[in-house]
Amino acid sequence: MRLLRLELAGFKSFPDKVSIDFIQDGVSIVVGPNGCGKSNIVDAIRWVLGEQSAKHLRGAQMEDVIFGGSTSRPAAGLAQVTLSFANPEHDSINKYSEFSEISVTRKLFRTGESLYQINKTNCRLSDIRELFMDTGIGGKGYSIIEQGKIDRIVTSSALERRALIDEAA
Amino acid sequence: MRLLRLELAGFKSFPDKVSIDFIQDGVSIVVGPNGCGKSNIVDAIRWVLGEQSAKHLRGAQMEDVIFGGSTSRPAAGLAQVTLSFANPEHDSINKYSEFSEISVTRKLFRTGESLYQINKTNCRLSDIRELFMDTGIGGKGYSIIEQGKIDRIVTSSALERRALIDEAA
Amino acid sequence: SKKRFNEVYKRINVEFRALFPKFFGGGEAFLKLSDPEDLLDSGVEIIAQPPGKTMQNLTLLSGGEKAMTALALIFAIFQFKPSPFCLLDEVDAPLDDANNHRFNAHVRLLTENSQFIIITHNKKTMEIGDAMFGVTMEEPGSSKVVSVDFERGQKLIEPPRRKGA
Amino acid sequence: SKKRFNEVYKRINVEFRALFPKFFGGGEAFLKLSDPEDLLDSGVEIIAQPPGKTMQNLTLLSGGEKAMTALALIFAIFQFKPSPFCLLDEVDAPLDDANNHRFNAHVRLLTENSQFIIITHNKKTMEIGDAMFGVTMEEPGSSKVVSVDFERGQKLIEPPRRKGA
Ligand SMILES: Nc1ncnc2c1ncn2[C@@H]1O[C@H](COP(=O)(O)OP(=O)(O)OP(=O)(O)O)[C@@H](O)[C@H]1O
Ligand SMILES: Nc1ncnc2c1ncn2[C@@H]1O[C@H](COP(=O)(O)OP(=O)(O)OP(=O)(O)O)[C@@H](O)[C@H]1O
Ligand SMILES: [Mg+2]
Ligand SMILES: [Mg+2]
Repeated sequence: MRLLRLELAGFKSFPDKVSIDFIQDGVSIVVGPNGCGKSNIVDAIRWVLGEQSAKHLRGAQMEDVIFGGSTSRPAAGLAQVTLSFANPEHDSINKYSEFSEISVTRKLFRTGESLYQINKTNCRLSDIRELFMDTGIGGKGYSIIEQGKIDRIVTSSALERRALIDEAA
Repeated sequence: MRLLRLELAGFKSFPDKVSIDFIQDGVSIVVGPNGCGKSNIVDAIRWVLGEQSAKHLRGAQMEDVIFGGSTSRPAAGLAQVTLSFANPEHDSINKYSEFSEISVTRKLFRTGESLYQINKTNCRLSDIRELFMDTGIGGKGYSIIEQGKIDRIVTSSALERRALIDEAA
Repeated sequence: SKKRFNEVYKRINVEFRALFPKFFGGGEAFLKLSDPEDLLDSGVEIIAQPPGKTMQNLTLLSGGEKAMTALALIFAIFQFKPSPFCLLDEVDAPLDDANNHRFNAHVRLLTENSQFIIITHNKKTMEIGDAMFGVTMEEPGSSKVVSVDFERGQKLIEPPRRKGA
Repeated sequence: SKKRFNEVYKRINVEFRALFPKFFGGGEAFLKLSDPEDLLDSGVEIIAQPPGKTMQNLTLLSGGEKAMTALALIFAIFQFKPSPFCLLDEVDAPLDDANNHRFNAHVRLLTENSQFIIITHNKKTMEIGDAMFGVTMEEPGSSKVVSVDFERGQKLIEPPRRKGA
């Protein structure tokens, strides 16, 4: 599995559709002034992978992830994020082994309706969780460290730390 | 009141007596590699001004502020810190107005015995608190911001924030 | 007393309202009493709106925006009632270059009434110093303090590459 | 299962024991089970001793030491079982130059098996990038992403001085 691209529209501070094509090997650096939207990109990735807590996305309720408007734009009615992976050795679970690319999508309407998709087909959150099982991604995974949380592993409880080791098991 | 000098011995990572003479006007910059003892200096200042919580000094119990030894030195039996102020206009409360310099000292022995002093004379913690009343120093004061705590004022409760305004009242 | 708190709160609010747009190049922020009827026990809320953004929950602000909002309030209190000294431990860590510059410039202004002691790893922040102290552990596990001139300070931060680096 | 957890825990511990002294130029660290009799539910403790220091409570470690200890454990897990990607948001903020250098060097090693996405304000960290993305709010309140070449990236971080700076 290799990360290919992230597409967001109407998510947090991103009103228009934005697409980021990650390089296949090596390090992608993300820069920009304070408040420009860098950590919102991290939130977008955690959200599409199934994050259920608005508080963990720095909001009060989940609706806070939908673009709330600016002095020059109206609020959006929908937040949508798609994360695409290359599936080179078709190493994913049987269901998706014939695809060379897998994309997961999450949408949230201001009405409260929300949906998940894999390769544009509606699915449940548990399907997405299953897709990434044993990869270290999503949930209590060890692959995403949010801003200001690097020392949480050292200061958290012994049981929380165990959950990190369990992810790799 | 102007900060003159800080003297510490046996406090946290400082086994030997160390004295820092601050410049009277302007900005003193403190630099050094990770783990060398910079934040321990902040803890020393908060401790001598009366900090009562070991946890707020990043320890488990107050004894953790006494030098615990290193691979080349034995543990110390006493931690002591003295903070001296110039009292130019003798603007302090009546008791100390005849002194041109005021120093506050705090000592803690491994036996658990602890004492406070003002100008080398034993006193109570409440005397030290009284000395700095209405200056913004000590207690819930607004003059010391610990590492990683800058956004606490924004994320704390409305009542905690009020305490900050009360300090200035 | 009630009257005293109300007066101080209003004065600090004036300073905060003026300082926030300076720190953010626009926008507005102010303090609000949670319960204006109860001056004795009311909490104090912060309302902050960076330029171009709608009024939102403070938790949505970025790391750097939260730090600058907090510094604007602290410095506003200092402007109302300067404390003899101000001790800041790596408060510049989340700031980008532009905000670091604004922070540095404002500290210089406040040194008229207060001594500042600033712990930092940031070379731009070091430049506003009038004196520099280096903390070292030449003997591992034991801290010492040396006073350095500015040029040497730069060397102090680049400790000799230890094996394993 | 119990057997699986124990095996994984042991393998990660081997990696962590090896990586910590690399990150600290000496010293030692290891994981310990809170309750070795109960493999199914036991918590995992960290014991860390930087060079020259006595074994102490982790809470006494400095900001930079805590970050480097945490990174050593995360990277140890990656060395045992690389996740397809690793996303780090300003983890280098508390690090001094020497530790920043070690962090950068180790990330480069791990890119053999995983893609890294690193958000940073630190120019030295930017240098390890193979590609760079700039997030801007040219229209205040609305984020956009542009892909930049390295030279331009430096310019992107120095936004035009807004009025009030
Ligand atoms: N739903 C939303 N609608 C519009 N804007 C939003 C929404 N949620 C968050 N924001 C805006 O996003 C901004 C924060 O972005 P983010 O945390 O990504 O910044 P950053 O680039 O990480 O900055 P820093 O370098 O300070 O960490 C805030 O100013 C906030 O107003
Ligand atoms: N009682 C004690 N005896 C001996 N050493 C101690 C004691 N208390 C703390 N220390 C040591 O002090 C060190 C931490 O120092 P401090 O937090 O001041 O570092 P710092 O210079 O602020 O570093 P950073 O730049 O990473 O924030 C730890 O390594 C810890 O082991
Ligand atoms: Mg951020
Ligand atoms: Mg520190």
